[in-house]
Amino acid sequence: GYSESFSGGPTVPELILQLLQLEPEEDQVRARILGCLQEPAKNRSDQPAAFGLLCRMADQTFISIVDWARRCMVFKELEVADQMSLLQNCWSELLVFDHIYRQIQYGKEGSILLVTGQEVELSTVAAQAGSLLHNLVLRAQELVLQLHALQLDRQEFVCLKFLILFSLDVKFLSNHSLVKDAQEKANAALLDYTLCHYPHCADKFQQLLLCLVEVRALSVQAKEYLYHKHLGNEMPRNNLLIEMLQARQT
Amino acid sequence: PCQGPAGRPAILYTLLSPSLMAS
Repeated sequence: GYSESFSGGPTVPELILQLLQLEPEEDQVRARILGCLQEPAKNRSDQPAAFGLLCRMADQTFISIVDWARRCMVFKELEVADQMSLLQNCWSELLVFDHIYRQIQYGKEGSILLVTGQEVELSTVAAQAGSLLHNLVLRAQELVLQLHALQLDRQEFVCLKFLILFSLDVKFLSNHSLVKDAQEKANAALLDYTLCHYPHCADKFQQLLLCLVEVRALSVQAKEYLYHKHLGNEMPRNNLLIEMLQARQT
Repeated sequence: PCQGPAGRPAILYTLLSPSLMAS
């Protein structure tokens, strides 16, 4: 399905238009997370205050992502068991991609923008974050540059996010056909959109999918970092991301 | 506290379960 183009420009696939409508307002997400972070931590711990805040920020960002997924077409039709399987497969990729797109919109190379609106200089990350997190941030910045050069737009971002959500092999799900159909429609919508809107860049679709491979690699590295912090007893108790990390896959 | 299915993250189950969300 396609929308009608009133301006005479290329049309946008209906699936992408629907996804754009589901996209949460960054201001609202920021306000909600800032509100949560201002509440006192339930489990006081020995971590530095900044690291504890970052953990809670990541938890709350993931809760926003779950809220988005629950409103997504197809996903909302699935049983909770299938919904859990999909999110357990891609939670870290969705978090990484959320971070990446925020940096693309932010557009500054020397610093990063947190979901709370705070700007952090990369020199501060280098000085205070430890080498594992610093390397992770730098690797993410390389992907930001790559996607910026590719001119990733909001339409492509929402479609890629949907593709990440539905990237699990359907053999692990009870409702195979619905999910397979969603995967195929999202792929087709992205291909059509890129060909229509970026005819001078014929391989944009393939380039974008290749970037998802790097998102996955980054998410693996991020999970290794989380596990390292967990083993060092540095994570807060009742941390959602650690629970996701430890949960059995599918 | 809410328990997810065996081996599944309980917090995620709570976030996704419609009956739990309604309550």
